[in-house]
Amino acid sequence: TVGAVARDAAGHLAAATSTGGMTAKSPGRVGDTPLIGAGTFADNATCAVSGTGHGEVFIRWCAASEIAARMRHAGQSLAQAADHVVMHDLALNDGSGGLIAVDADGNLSLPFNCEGMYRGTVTQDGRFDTRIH
Amino acid sequence: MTKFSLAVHGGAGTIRKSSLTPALEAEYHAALRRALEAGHDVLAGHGTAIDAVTAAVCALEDEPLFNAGRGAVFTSEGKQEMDAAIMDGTTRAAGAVGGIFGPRNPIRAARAVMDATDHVMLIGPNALNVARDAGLPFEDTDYFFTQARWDALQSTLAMRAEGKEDDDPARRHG
Repeated sequence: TVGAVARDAAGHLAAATSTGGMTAKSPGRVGDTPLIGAGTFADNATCAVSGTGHGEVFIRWCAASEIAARMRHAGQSLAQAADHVVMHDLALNDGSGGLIAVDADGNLSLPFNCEGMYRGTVTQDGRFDTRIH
Repeated sequence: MTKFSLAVHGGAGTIRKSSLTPALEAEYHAALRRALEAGHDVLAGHGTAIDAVTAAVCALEDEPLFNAGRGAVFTSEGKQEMDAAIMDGTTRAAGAVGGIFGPRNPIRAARAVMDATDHVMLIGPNALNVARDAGLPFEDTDYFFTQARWDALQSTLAMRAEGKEDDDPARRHG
């Protein structure tokens, strides 16, 4: 899976995710990637999210929109909400993987509960950061 | 406060340090950097978040290194299928495609669904028609083939034939 989330200078958020899948998947199997609210979600008032991991679990736990719901209803920060979903909801239910997220202020969160996630960030100051493990 | 910001991912799972040579690791970092630069260029030019994530994901899709790119994960029948989704947080407009094959950049097919139709998700021939109507480039199977993904398919099928448990996150994630 690959994906991106962004907050632009006008404060707008967006998310995009493409072509996840398990090796030798069943023909016609669709994971969380194209399901809005599971692997991809964006709402200017809360956050934009793109996920990567065990798709069926991301779908069952509505992973991406759950982060936005926690921010909206429980007043959690992006980091708190994203960490809870990845490290608690997904991790405790066989949902290995991770996600990238950005909130309305441009704060970024990239939690993962597996060995690594190919990931990178850049902000307005031009600071590029790429990591694997 | 940060004025604009961007994050990308190229997948997650079991990333074995032992098989990740310094040269290959450098290639991954460079590929991630190219995706960041594609999105950053949009945002630095006062572009929108939706255009930035489109550009960044296109750059990732173009990379054979990542499993969702030119080496899209194979089905058990040895065929490739593509899924993609995009969402605009300003309007909650969204577009998605599932189970298709052909567009060079599936994310642009999802974007076409969002921009050109009243629907959120399209599958099958009509999803491809929307992509064609949007003028998107298509590729054949050779373009999307990578040896690494083919070898992973054969390995997984062999394990299944032997009745071995297949719970490796790297396989489960594609």
